[in-house]
Amino acid sequence: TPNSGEVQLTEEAVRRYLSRKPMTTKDLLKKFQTKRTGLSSDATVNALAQLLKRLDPERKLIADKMHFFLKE
Amino acid sequence: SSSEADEMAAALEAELNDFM
Repeated sequence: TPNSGEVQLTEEAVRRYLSRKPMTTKDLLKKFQTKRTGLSSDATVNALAQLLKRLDPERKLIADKMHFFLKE
Repeated sequence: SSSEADEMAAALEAELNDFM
């Protein structure tokens, strides 16, 4: 499709975002919108779930919302 | 749409249930 591949949902990309600042699941989903990656909603959810489990980021409650982040 | 984003966030959080 013409719009696919603009953004890639990779471990490296997730790692980069979480190293910059704490993010909620919704923040991460915004970075990997389906219209930018060309992935389906299900594929996006599954990939992010697997990557987050593998990266095992720190968790922090900010304004009552769970945020993930990675230390340098 | 924002409702699709909400659904995806809910699905992702469900996948991460044990983890979170």
